[in-house]
Amino acid sequence: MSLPPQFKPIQHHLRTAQEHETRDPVVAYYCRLYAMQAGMKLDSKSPECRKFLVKLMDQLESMKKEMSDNESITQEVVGNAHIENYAIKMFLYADNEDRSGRFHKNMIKSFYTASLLMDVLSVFGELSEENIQHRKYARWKATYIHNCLKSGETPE
Amino acid sequence: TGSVGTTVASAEQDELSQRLAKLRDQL
Repeated sequence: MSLPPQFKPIQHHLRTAQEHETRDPVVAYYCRLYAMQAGMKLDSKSPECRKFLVKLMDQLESMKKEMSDNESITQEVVGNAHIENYAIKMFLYADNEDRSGRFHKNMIKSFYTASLLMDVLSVFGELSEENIQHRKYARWKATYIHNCLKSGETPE
Repeated sequence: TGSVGTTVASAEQDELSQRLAKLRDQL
């Protein structure tokens, strides 16, 4: 189903969900839950957006049913820890590559995915100051290194 | 007809909100 233009701000979270469908369904579920909540705030009135949100909700309900024996889904506090650990793992991998002077597409993607997962953490409550700082840093690093590689510069 | 349209839209929105709350065990 094509994404209504109003939902552009959540397209990367939805893509991350798709990429984790088999790799880590818990990550996929919470990315979609975040997209659902954010999507409802962006536009829940226009017919194309409502149709999209209803489909997304169907998908979330069926994922929850399929993973009914998974504590990361049935208990949000466990889910919170799962997403936070995953985001930190992504961040540390990219940060380690960065500090070792290894700049490549994979580390850019890890920085960016870490920042997206920190957005997702907001479904569990207000983000900690540490998470906000990590998100800002990861997003900036991803953009900066991407631009350097594109223009042939060596990142500092 | 405008108000009918608005009523339908908000009813559907409520349904989504309710399904979301149920999904998150908040009902």
